Amino acid sequence: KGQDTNVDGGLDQDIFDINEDLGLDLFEGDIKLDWTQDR
Amino acid sequence: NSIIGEKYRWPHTIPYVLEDSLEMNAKGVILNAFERYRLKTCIDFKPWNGEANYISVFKGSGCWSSVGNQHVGRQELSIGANCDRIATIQHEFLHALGFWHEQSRSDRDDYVSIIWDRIQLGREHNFNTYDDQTSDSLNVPYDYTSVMHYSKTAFQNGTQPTIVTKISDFMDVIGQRMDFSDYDLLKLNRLYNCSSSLTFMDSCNFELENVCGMIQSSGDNADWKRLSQVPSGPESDHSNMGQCKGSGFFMHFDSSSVNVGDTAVLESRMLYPKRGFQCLQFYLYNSGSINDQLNIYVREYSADNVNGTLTLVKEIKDIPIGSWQLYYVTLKVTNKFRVVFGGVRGGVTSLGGLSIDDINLSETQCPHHIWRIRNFTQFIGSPNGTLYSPPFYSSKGYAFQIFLNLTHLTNAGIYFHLISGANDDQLQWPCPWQQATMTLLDQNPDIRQRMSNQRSVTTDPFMTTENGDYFWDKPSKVGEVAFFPNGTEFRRGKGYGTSAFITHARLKSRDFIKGDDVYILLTVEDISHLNSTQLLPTPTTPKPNISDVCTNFKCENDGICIDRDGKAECRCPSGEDWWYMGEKCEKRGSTRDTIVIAASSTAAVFAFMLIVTLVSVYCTRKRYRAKTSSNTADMTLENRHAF
Repeated sequence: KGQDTNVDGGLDQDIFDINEDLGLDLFEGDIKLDWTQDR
Repeated sequence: NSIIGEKYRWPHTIPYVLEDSLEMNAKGVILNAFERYRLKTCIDFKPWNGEANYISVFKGSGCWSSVGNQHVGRQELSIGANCDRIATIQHEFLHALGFWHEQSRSDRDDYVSIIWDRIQLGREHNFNTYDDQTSDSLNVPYDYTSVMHYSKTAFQNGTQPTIVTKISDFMDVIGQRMDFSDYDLLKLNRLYNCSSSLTFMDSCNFELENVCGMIQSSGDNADWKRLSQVPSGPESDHSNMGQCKGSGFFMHFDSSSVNVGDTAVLESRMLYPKRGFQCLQFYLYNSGSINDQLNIYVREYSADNVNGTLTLVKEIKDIPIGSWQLYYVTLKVTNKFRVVFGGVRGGVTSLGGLSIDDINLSETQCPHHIWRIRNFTQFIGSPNGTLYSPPFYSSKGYAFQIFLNLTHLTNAGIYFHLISGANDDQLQWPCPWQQATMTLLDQNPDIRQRMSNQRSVTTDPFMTTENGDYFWDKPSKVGEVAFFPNGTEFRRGKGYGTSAFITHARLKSRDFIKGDDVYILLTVEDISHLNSTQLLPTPTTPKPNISDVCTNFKCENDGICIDRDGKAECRCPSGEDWWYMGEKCEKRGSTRDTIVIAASSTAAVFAFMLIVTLVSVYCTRKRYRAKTSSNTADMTLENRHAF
């Protein structure tokens, strides 16, 4: 077959892998803290 | 586990905006995720209409959210590239609703081991735990199955797992991205005091003798009986598949004991719709004859007809003999009603009858098509595991087919293909914005406890292939020749999907395979309407919204403008020993400044008091001297006068 297109490049990437590949360094991988929580 | 503080809670109906930046597929999947919330929790979503706080979903870099309601007006939630999976969106919205990750709870170390030397350098902080003053596990046990749990490979520096579960069976369970777990729902429903959901109506597996309040009709020829087995079949119920001795019941209509044309009618309890459309689903077993049939009616009550009006909704014929088969029936009822199951004896000799089990009724859309794959286990990891579904038609008329690839050693793949069909000349090409949702059904008897695995893809009419063809052009033009099992030739377009739909390990878990049957539910719907910008509140909205209030009010020094009772107010940033203050965060303060101010104030007060004291002493002495002098003079005069 071999002609199918993978929407995700055939990679089973979890949320944290996706964010890591983008160079994001969010709190626990996918949490955006506001300044009060950061403090 | 949840963030502590009522201020972080959202109202039960959350205003949202789907921003234009979102991919079309993501928009559709977000709406599907909202439907899962509506079915299983009391959380609802509505388009933003000027409320003070709302969630703005946009395509940022990555998948992320804040935790809880931050009361910042527009609160961002990013669904970036490759984040358009339903469970990923559920995960991010659980953050927004006030939940942290499962493995950060305070008792985490009782249940998993963190292998610190396998974690990327500098990422160790992602494995911190937070005490019960910071987060609340809501009196719910540690949940390996949570959609909020890290997967075993999170932040790994090599190939070895960073998290090892204390119970080894859960190693491949953590990190599931299928649906809410039971405990996810328990926690969410506790946090938001949910006692019901918007769209769930009823679930019945007939385990209890009250048969969920169902009633036998009086105007028929026979009754449905609650049984656990029938000699002619089924040998067991569908809920437990005979795994629990002494339990496992279903309702049976013995068509062999009645005359041709005789009926047995079973009516549900009274049901009260909210949305006006419903999906009825149930399993049906036929051990009678191929001519026996099941009629589905609704008995709808109104002020004009207090006895209810019976309406035939669907006749189910040609029911396969000898196995449980899943059926979906769409209802559209707006008044209180009952669902009515009418078994009918056919004209051919019956050896048994009809049986029903695992009924679920919800105010949701039914899937458009069901693909049942029998004797499924043999295909997993086998070279024969390349399966094409029968051809189906979408509601717009597009013909399509699903390809399920089970040949890989660890993962199952799934792909959506357009194929040549009868309506092709009347359809628009390249096919625009049709979203195909493919769901591997978790066959748990209760719809609320199902964790079905779902992926969606959307046809982008501008997408091209390597040779310059439009990807979603007419299959008779760009597709390849293929044949149906009966030898009929057709053309099949390229497949679009994922080779990582689900791991084989997960596929074998839960109730994805039941009685060696698997169901793939399919819905293909037109989502072109999501291409347009969401209607936002007009300027006539009575309450000023956050952008209005903050438009001409800029906070300095990275302060955040918020709408407080219709007035702009700045939240100023601060650090450990510094802060900004003032109406627009224009003034800077620090601990050092405070010490200087305090010392200066003390010195100033001391100096002032010293001056006051000295002046007082000086004045007092001066006055005393003057008085003494005056008294002496008087005495002298007095003495002169006396002598």
